[in-house]
Amino acid sequence: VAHIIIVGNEKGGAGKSTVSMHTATALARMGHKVGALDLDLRQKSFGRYLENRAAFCARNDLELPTPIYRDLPAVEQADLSEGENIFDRRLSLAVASLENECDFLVIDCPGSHTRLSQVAHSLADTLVTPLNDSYIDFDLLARTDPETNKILGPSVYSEMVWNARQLRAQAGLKPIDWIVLRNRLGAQQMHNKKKVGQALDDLSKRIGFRVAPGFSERVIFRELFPRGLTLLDLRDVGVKGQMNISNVAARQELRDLLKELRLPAVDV
Amino acid sequence: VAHIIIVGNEKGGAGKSTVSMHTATALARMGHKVGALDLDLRQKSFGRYLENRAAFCARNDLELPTPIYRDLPAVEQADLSEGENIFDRRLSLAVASLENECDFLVIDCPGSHTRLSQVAHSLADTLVTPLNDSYIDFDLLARTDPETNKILGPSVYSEMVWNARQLRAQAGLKPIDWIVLRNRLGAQQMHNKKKVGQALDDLSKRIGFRVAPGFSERVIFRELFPRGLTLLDLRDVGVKGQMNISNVAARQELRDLLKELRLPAVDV
Ligand SMILES: Nc1ncnc2c1ncn2[C@@H]1O[C@H](COP(=O)(O)OP(=O)(O)OP(=O)(O)O)[C@@H](O)[C@H]1O
Ligand SMILES: Nc1ncnc2c1ncn2[C@@H]1O[C@H](COP(=O)(O)OP(=O)(O)OP(=O)(O)O)[C@@H](O)[C@H]1O
Ligand SMILES: [Mg+2]
Ligand SMILES: [Mg+2]
Repeated sequence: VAHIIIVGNEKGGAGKSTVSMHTATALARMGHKVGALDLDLRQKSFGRYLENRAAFCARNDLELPTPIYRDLPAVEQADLSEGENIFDRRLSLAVASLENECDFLVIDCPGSHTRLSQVAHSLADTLVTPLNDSYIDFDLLARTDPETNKILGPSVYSEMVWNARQLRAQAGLKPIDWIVLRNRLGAQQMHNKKKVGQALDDLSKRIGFRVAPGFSERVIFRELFPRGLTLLDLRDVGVKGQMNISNVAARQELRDLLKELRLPAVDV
Repeated sequence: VAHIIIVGNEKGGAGKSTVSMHTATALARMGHKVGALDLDLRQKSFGRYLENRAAFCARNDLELPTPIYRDLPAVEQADLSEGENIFDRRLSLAVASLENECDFLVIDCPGSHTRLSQVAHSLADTLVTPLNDSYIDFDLLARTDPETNKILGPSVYSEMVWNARQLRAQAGLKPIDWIVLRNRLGAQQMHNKKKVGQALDDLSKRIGFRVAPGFSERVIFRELFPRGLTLLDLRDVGVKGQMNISNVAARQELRDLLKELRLPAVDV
């Protein structure tokens, strides 16, 4: 049965859809069978990214390793059992339709608190939480003392993850392997970087997650969205000059993330 | 009655809370009376930023010009009239409690599509939409042709703004002055910057918004959140060395935004 990777953070713009696309595509390019779901039903950035990929391949008569994307199936209210939530049913049908044929299932969550996102977190074998290197983003993980930088306690998003962990423990499921990924790291900003890094290390010990090496702010992570490509695909589509320093470094950052995820049967 | 400034974009992480805080604080520092509301009831980044400011001032026995922040009042279901939406009532009570005593009301919206956000957009005299310089963000404003970069049509967020404009026109209210602000601009990335800039210019003519000069990616826009300060406050709190090049440029970017907003009785 597929290993389920949830990419979540209720803070908006942390990099969830970007990380989902790069992780799912990298695994597909390694030859694994990868399913993809997007729980942000209105914005659908991950779904749109994959639709753009399919359209690009069709236009250029090209085949690229591509995750299998599915919309959540529609369900009639009448088909639900007593008191069942319609989103729970839609999600479990979508997961069931992919988990037997795939090695991995990558599920992108919206940047807000929804029932779909809560349920998805309780399905996670691996949870990846991208985070902007900023106290505004950190504030959703934990409250800190502004003078001492000490952790005062968890906040809304970590509490949600805690609840998902409890649900899994009660159901006798494997614990969630939670990885926080620092995203859009700037080249300078040493002082802020050190302080946020320190706060993350403290928090990781208290609430139990690992901190992955991180992605820098690089235009290559964003500019290929209209064609549905990632930096890993550039060689296949004959794009010249893609081996500039930033792209080589971006490739290494992506490789480091995949290593840190410690996924079953994945040799990076 | 207060001039209402809505800061909105249903794309997560565009910079809404950051722009709300900097705009509201800059106006308060100019001597205007400013009210503040945060419609992201769970995340409350703008509200938390202002709470941090009040706490910092109390700790240091300091007075800084500060927007008046209010939570949305609680309302009993029983007090609603037939078919009235509870969020509509909570928002109109909050606005009514501030609009007579303030010159400006700054309202931060969540990074998703909610009823509160929709209603708030129909109250806008000025709408400010921050945007990351990325096609993933642009995708929520309009669909573009990946080969020609031409605009194919509006997408979900622009349609929501269009609906809000219709509602105001039917009610005989002044049209919304809509300003899009490019945010977290990088120093390099010339090629991507030019393409997104071109697409924005095309779109601004089709759907009627102005493009403000923009904020660069600067750590000073984010590192003061725990103390509730902005770069404009640094002199008042005796922080040395705050006039480095990046902070001087950030101050100018904020001033350029305030000019572009063309607010009544504001001399920047
Ligand atoms: N490492 C990076 N370098 C450069 N740009 C990035 C990087 N990661 C993400 N971005 C850009 O930052 C913005 C936010 O990223 P993304 O949309 O993936 O976040 P999200 O968490 O999925 O947002 P939402 O909360 O709306 O779902 C996008 O414009 C994206 O292109
Ligand atoms: N110009 C800037 N320079 C540096 N960092 C910035 C800038 N603008 C915003 N940020 C950072 O980017 C992240 C997103 O900004 P912010 O939280 O204000 O966006 P938002 O649109 O309010 O997000 P949400 O959708 O969650 O409400 C935060 O970590 C913030 O500190
Ligand atoms: Mg997303
Ligand atoms: Mg916000």
